[in-house]
Amino acid sequence: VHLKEIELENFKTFGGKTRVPFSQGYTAIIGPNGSGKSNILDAILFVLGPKSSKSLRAENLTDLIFNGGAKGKAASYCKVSLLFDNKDRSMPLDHDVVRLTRHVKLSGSSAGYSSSFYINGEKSSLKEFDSVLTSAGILSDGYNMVRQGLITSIIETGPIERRRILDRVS
Amino acid sequence: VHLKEIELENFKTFGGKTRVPFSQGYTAIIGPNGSGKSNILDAILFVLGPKSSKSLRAENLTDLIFNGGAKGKAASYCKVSLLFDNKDRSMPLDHDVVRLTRHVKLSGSSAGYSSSFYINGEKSSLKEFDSVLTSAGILSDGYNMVRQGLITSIIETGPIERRRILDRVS
Amino acid sequence: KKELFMKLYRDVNENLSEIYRIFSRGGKASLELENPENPFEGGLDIKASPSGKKVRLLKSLSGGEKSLAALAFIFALQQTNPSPFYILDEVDMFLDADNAGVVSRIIRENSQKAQFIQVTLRKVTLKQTEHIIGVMMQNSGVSEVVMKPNIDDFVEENRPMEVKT
Amino acid sequence: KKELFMKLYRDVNENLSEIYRIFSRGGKASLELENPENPFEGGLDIKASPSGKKVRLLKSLSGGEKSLAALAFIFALQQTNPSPFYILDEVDMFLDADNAGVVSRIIRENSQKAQFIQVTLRKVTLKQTEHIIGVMMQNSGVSEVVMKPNIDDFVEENRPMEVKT
Ligand SMILES: Nc1ncnc2c1ncn2[C@@H]1O[C@H](COP(=O)(O)OP(=O)(O)OP(=O)(O)O)[C@@H](O)[C@H]1O
Ligand SMILES: Nc1ncnc2c1ncn2[C@@H]1O[C@H](COP(=O)(O)OP(=O)(O)OP(=O)(O)O)[C@@H](O)[C@H]1O
Ligand SMILES: [Mg+2]
Ligand SMILES: [Mg+2]
Repeated sequence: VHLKEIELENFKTFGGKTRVPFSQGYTAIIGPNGSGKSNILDAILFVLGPKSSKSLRAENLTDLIFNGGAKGKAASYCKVSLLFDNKDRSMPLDHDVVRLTRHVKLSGSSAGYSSSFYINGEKSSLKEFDSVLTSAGILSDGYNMVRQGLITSIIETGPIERRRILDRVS
Repeated sequence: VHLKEIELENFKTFGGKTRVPFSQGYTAIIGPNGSGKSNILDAILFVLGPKSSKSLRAENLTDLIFNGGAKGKAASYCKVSLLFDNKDRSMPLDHDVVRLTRHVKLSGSSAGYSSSFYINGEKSSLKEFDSVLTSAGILSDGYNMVRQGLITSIIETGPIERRRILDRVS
Repeated sequence: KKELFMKLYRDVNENLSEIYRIFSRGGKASLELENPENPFEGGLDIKASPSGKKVRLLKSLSGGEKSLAALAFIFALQQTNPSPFYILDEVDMFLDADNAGVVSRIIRENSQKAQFIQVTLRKVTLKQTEHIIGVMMQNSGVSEVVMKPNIDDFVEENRPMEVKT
Repeated sequence: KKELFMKLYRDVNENLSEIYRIFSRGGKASLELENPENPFEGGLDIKASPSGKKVRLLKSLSGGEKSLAALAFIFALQQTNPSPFYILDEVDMFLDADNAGVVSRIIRENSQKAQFIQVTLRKVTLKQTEHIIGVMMQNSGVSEVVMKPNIDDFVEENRPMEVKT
């Protein structure tokens, strides 16, 4: 299994619709400070990663919705789809391409937003996402996703906290 | 007043005697990882800076003494002299060049080492160093010495700790 | 004590907004006390809006945007009590070429009035420095100083990315 | 629980010493438990000795040496539980040209078996990557993706400093 493409809609600085195709092997993302590089990785984590907003550098999930930038209008929802090439069927679904979508939209409910998950367009759940990803060996809380600043925090942290890294993984 | 030259003797990775001349204006120090760039700045702080070993990335003052490197012999003392151009007499001493020297040597005393200060070769004290430096406007604990990693720690630290920065300076 | 603190706070805030405006080519930055009535009971935050963006707290900026704001804060502090002599250790680490270029230009201007010694790995910064000292480590674990190092062999060059599609 | 922990500890330790040996061209690194009898009562330290130097704890190494050791530790952890897909955000930030070159060569080798997506500002790293995606931001505050960016306009190049006196 490998990531073929990301579709971003109103996710952080990606106002409107943006498609980012990926190939197998080794891909670099480059660009000036603040241009949106880490936001692309946040989009991946938004679908694959821990579901809390904190891990996406946001106070609430609604902070992930495009805020309009300099002069534009703030959007009312954000959506990210990750398209995986599943020809090797490592995800237990009978499709060559598996499209995992997460959608957060502002709503009148008490939480102020609703969050939903889709697999190939059909409503799904966080639990199903986790089971599909785990069987493909894509761990979201392991050290496979090295966020900006993780290296510095491993260096600066105390020995106890460093040991806890092994506790979590074991 | 400006720094004309540094003389290092067995200070950290600078085994033996090393002279580093400086000019006024803007000077860069370049070199590979671990080559000794930050150690030069530590040598400046050793004389000007807070006198604790922690601020020099060392457990004890004796860790500042050249440990022999790969195959050499560990030294028994380290010495750093900073030579300042004092033609403008901003240091209250009637010399064109003021040489501030700090010397740490292993000894049989209970602390395991002795540490001494010299001004132009004459024995002096930490207090006299501080008064000469303060009248020249060279503050050692202000933010005039930006150590490697300070920027990251200002960003990562909490608001209370950040406010404490202003407490200390005011 | 509160008097002294508030005076420093106002001075640094003023310096910060000026320095950050230059650093970010038009952005705004300011300090914010959590408890302005009793400053010692709350913390201090830095708010910044890179040019063309909404104002945000330090933590929701990008890595490079944060370090530019933090550096502006340090320079704002330094301005309240000028010294004849400054040392800076890899402060341009997180900046892209544009930002590193602006910062080193400002340091170059300030180096007319004071001495600056900066450890750097960036070629864009070396364009502004007047003197360069190299440091090497032989296999022996002993550092050596090289007075006229060959720069081309050493540092990187960052240019803003042009959209040449 | 202790069984599981100690097994992971031994695996990571073994991986670390192999990976760090390659990263530092001959140096040694290992983990150290503060309390080997009751690991959950103590912490964990990383010891490393860059080639040609004595062994030291992480905190007395240089900035770049620390980040190389910490990166080796992360890769050692990753090896205990391989994934088809990895993301890395500016992990080469503190490394000089030699170190950044070695790390990106290792990632290139690993990318035969898994997909790697890495945000980087370093030209030395881009020499090893197979595909490059650019991201720009217009004044509007909206990010745009550029599929074939012109690299020369973008990143820096680091070469080990030759002593050309
Ligand atoms: N007393 C000592 N004797 C010998 N070596 C020492 C001593 N104290 C520290 N060192 C060594 O000095 C090295 C650190 O050097 P320094 O921090 O100056 O590197 P640097 O050039 O700043 O590198 P970077 O670019 O990674 O920041 C470490 O490898 C450390 O082991
Ligand atoms: N919901 C949102 N709407 C619009 N902009 C946002 C939103 N959330 C975050 N941002 C902006 O995204 C920017 C951060 O982008 P990002 O972290 O991806 O930059 P980067 O390319 O990784 O830069 P660096 O090289 O400095 O790490 C910040 O300026 C922040 O204000
Ligand atoms: Mg980033
Ligand atoms: Mg250093």
